[in-house]
Amino acid sequence: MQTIAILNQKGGVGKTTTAVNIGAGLALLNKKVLLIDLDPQANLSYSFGILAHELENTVYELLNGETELKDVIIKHGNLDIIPSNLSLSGAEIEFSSLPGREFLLSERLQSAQDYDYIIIDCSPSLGLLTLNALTSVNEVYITLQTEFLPMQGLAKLLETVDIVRKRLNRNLEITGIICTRYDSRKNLHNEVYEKIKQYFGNKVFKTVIRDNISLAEAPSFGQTIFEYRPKCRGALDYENLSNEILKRGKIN
Amino acid sequence: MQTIAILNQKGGVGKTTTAVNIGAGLALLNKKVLLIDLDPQANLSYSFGILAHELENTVYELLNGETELKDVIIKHGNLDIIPSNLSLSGAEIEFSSLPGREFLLSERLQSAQDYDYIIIDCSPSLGLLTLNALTSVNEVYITLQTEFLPMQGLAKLLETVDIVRKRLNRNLEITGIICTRYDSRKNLHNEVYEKIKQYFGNKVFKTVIRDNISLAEAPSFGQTIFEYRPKCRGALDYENLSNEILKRGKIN
Ligand SMILES: Nc1ncnc2c1ncn2[C@@H]1O[C@H](COP(=O)(O)OP(=O)(O)OP(=O)(O)O)[C@@H](O)[C@H]1O
Ligand SMILES: Nc1ncnc2c1ncn2[C@@H]1O[C@H](COP(=O)(O)OP(=O)(O)OP(=O)(O)O)[C@@H](O)[C@H]1O
Ligand SMILES: [Mg+2]
Ligand SMILES: [Mg+2]
Repeated sequence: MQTIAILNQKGGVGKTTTAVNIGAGLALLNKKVLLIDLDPQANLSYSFGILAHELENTVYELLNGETELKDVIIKHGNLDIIPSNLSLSGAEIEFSSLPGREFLLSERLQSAQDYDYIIIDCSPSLGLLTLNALTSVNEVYITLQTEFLPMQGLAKLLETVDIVRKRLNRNLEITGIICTRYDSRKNLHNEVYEKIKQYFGNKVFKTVIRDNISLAEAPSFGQTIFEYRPKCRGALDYENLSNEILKRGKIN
Repeated sequence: MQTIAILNQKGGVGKTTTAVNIGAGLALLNKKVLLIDLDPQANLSYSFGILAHELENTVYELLNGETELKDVIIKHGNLDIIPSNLSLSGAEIEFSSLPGREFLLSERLQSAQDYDYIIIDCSPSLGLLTLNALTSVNEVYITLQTEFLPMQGLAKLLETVDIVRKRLNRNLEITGIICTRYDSRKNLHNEVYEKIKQYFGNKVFKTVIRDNISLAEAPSFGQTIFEYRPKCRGALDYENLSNEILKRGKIN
C-alpha cells in the first residue's frame, strides 16, 4: 500500500486538483484508492459534488473519535472518499492540547488496510492537520506552480518534512514533485521549471500538468477530469501522471 | 486614514499581488501608504526584493513587543513596509494564550497615525494572525479568483467577518471585492464573474485585474508592476484600480 500526502503550504498550486485527478486516474487503472480531504475548506469534497456542509460524518468526526472509518467513507465509482467540512476548522485549536495530537489520523487509519493507495489532500498550511497527514504517510508529493512566489516557501516546506521525519515519522520522504498549471508559452514558467528540475532531479515527475481551463471547470460539475472531458489536455496529463506514479511503484 | 485588510482564506487568489500593486499605485498618486506583511510566507516582503529571512526586525518582533514600529519599517520609494519572515509561523501558537491576543497588532499600530492608507496582506487562513488584521482595520477587500474552487470558502469568510464585527471590532465592513486573474476568453471566468456581481453588487470594483504574466514576473525582480513594466495590462489594471479606490474614498 502506498500512502501519499499532497503537500504545499502555498495556496492555489493545484494540490486538490491533483489529489482528485490522480486518485481518479489510479482508480481507472483498477487500483483501490482512498482519498482523504484534510482541508476545512473541503475543496476536494466539493470537487466530487459532495455537499460537504450538509454532512454529519466527516474527517472531523473521525479525528475526534465520534465516528468509525467505515461510516465516514463516501463512494464515487471506484474511489473511496473521506470528506471534510468547515467543522474541521476548529480542529487545530480543539486538539492542540491532546497528547499525541499529531497522531489522531494515523491511529484511525490503522483499520484501512486494503487499499493500493491512500492519498491525503492537505490545506495550505503546516499546522496540526497537516502534521496529522505527515505522520500517516510514507511519501510526500509536492505540487509546484511554476512561478516565483509559489517557490518562496519551499525551504520551509522541506525543513518541516525534515523535522517530522526526525521526530515523528522516520519513514517520511519526499518522493515526487509535480509541476502544475504549466504554460510553455511563458518564459517565467520555463525558467522556474528548469530550476525545479535542477534542484530536485529525479524526484520531478516527467509528466507536467499543463494549464487547462477544463481542470478548473470540472469541479463545478462535481466531476473528475476523466468524467468531465476525457480527451482534453488536462485529462491526458493526469492520465500520464497516474501511469507514471504506478510505474514508479513503492520507492525504497 | 483608510485601513484595509486584503482577505481570503483561499490560497493563490492574488492577495499579495494586489496588496503590492495597489500599495504602489496609491503611493504613485502621492498617498502615504503603509503595507504590512502578515503572512509567515513573507511573499509581500519578497515581492519588494526584501530578503525576509535575513531580517531581525519584522512584524513578529513588533507583535511580541521586542521592537517598535519605527524600527521595523523598511522604505521602498514612497511606500513604508513592515516585513514578515518565517519566525511569524510560530506566532499563532505562541500568542494563543495571551489575553487580548487578537489585539496585538492594533495596539502596536496606534502610533501609526500619519498615513493615508494602511493595507494588510493576510495569509490564506482565518487564524490568529488574520484576526489581528481584522481588529486593526475598518475595511476588508476580498480578492476573488474567478473560478469554482476559490468561491467555495466565501460563506465561511463572510461569516468570520460577521463574527469579528459582532465580538471584536464594530467598525469592520467588507467594502470591496476585487476580481483577479480574470481571463475573458474563458467561459468559466465570465460565469463566475457574473455570479460575483449578482451577489456583491456595488461592492465589486469596476476594475477587474486581468491575467497577465508580467504580474507574476515582477516579484522575481523585487519590483512592483509599475517599476517592472509600467505599460503592460497588469500595470494598467492596477493603476485603474488604485484610482477607483481613491475615488471611492472613505465609505460612510
Ligand atoms: N492545471 C490547471 N489548469 C487550470 N486550472 C487549474 C489547474 N490546476 C488547478 N487549477 C485551478 O486553480 C485553482 C487552484 O487550484 P487548487 O484548488 O487545486 O489548488 P490548491 O493548492 O489545492 O489550493 P489551496 O491551497 O487553496 O488548497 C482552482 O480554481 C483550480 O480549479
Ligand atoms: N493577475 C495576475 N496575472 C498573472 N499572475 C498572477 C496574477 N495575480 C497573481 N498572479 C500570480 O499568481 C500566484 C498567486 O498569487 P498571489 O501570491 O498574489 O496570491 P495570494 O492570494 O497572495 O496567495 P497566498 O494565499 O498563498 O498568500 C503568484 O505566482 C502570482 O505572481
Ligand atoms: Mg486545495
Ligand atoms: Mg499571499
